[in-house]
Amino acid sequence: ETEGPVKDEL
Amino acid sequence: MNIFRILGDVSHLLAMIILLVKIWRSKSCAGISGKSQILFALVFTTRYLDLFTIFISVYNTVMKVIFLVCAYITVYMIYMKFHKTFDREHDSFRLEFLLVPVTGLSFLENHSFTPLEILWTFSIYLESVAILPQLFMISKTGEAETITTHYLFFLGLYRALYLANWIWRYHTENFYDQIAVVSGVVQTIFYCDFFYLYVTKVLKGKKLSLP
Repeated sequence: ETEGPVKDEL
Repeated sequence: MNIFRILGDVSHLLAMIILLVKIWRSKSCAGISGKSQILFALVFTTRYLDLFTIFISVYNTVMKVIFLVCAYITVYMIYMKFHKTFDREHDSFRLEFLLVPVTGLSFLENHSFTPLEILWTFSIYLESVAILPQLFMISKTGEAETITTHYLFFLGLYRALYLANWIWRYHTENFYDQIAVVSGVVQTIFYCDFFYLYVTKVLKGKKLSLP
């Protein structure tokens, strides 16, 4: 399983 | 960073500040659900653990710290400083009804089965339902102070603006996070009924009271 997109949101 | 995202963050911050100012000025947290505020503190705590693992930007770090601090000050005001004004009787939503399914779902549906990722997923799912104790409290008492409705309006506006942000990012950067988007849509739906009342009553100068 891959990690999701970069979590740059709050 | 697009305009929807920045306006969304500003709305979110404004909502938290409105709530803190309301409590501080009136020296009372009447009509505020302590349970919702505990859930929001839990949301930020489990989501922002990446403060220790990854640096994204100064903006990102500063906002996360501000959100965490605001959330914990609010909980402190409700349960410690002004606890005598807290309407415990009406804040009777059963948290296990939210926490159990949200915990289960975050183990089942996540981007990867690692502790940080599961906690992040938990925070996203929990945020989508964290306002329910507050809405439940309003439906129980049948009314809300006008300033409390402003708080709810900006909190809902933040979510609606994030939806616009995701549509924008999908078209411009091909960015798409299914977990965040689906939860965000669910969360926004919970506010629709309230938005209707806000526009038809509060903006026309009436107090929000339910029939």
